[in-house]
Amino acid sequence: IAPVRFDREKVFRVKIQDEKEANIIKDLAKTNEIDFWYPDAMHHVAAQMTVDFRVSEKESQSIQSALDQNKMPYQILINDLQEEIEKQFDVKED
Amino acid sequence: KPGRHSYRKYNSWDKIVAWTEKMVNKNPKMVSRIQIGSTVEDNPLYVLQIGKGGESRKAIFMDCGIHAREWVSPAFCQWFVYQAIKTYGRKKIMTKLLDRMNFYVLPVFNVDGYIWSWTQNRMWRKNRSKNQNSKCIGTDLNRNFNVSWNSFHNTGNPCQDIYRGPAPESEKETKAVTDFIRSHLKTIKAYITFHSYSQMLLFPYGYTTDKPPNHGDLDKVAKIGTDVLATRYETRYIYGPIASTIYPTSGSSLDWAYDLGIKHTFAFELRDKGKFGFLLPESRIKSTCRETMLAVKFIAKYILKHTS
Repeated sequence: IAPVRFDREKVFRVKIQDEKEANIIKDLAKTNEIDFWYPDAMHHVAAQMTVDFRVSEKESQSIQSALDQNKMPYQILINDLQEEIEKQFDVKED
Repeated sequence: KPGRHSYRKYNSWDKIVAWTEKMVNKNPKMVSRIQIGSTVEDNPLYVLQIGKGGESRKAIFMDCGIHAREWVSPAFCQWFVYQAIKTYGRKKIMTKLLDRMNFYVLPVFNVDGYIWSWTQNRMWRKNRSKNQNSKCIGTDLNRNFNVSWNSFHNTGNPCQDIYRGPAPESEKETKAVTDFIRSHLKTIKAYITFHSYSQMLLFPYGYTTDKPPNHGDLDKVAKIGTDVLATRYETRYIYGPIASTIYPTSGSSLDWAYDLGIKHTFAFELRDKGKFGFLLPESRIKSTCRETMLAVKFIAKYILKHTS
């Protein structure tokens, strides 16, 4: 099987202010394929938490619109995950 | 041949197996390899016993790689073994530790998942067991321990990344580790598990916000451990009980070991804080391992001095 590729997949960072925003993230996780990096799972998302999650390129647009609509500030930590995966091997063979 | 192993790089499972053999062959008086079981896909689970003493000495059990994508964790266990051997007889603290204690080091806990993260899906977390009545693969080994195992409903879905498995210790990997620890309980005085990322040093409990009886002790050790870690490169770690520092978790190895009777159990969440997340570049492995070594040596010294 060819290895999974993560071309142009993105990692978002969102600082959750309150319960309402936590529920917005949980709702997004129900309708999008979201891989939570921190915390480990959707259920752990809570107010006053910084949440990191990975989404596909396709879904990242709808995620960004939803966050913009709800005026939830966010960062894109990783813009192209596949690139970062390849870049982690940055030490030459001994 | 699996190619050359490097402590400054991420190593595939084949390289790590070859490395364990090399460690034993080159240091027969200091290192022995114990196969404690095998995985769902019949890969061996190897523990390296490091130390000069016999089986009856105090010991610390350390495991790495319980979550497949957390690659810097196995890198640290390899680094620890390397430093222990290299500095024995040269550095006072390590010499004293290894003369009086043993370290049981499980370099990769979730071997099948680690291989899968190398060959198929870099973002994989769980093991690779098949789940009945579900197309979804894998159990989160760090929710599969028999401690408050099913206290949270959200770990019961096989398609979730934090799926607890069909029963406590249902996974061969979990059972191999728990059987080994139970059979060495007389000597194992501390349990340390290594994860990534977010730069934290955690201790029980995860399944409740109640404090364990020796909370003050654990808190003090964790505080000093993070202070010592920061002396190298000023890397800031936070510390505290799992449940109140991150979030409540059930079925974790840390809580299980503590409730079994090992009253000093810690979990490191290694670098970084999120710029790279699970994709910490190899160029940062060395500094991550060097600073973590300081904290682990402090904890080991503390255990040597304060446990009976």
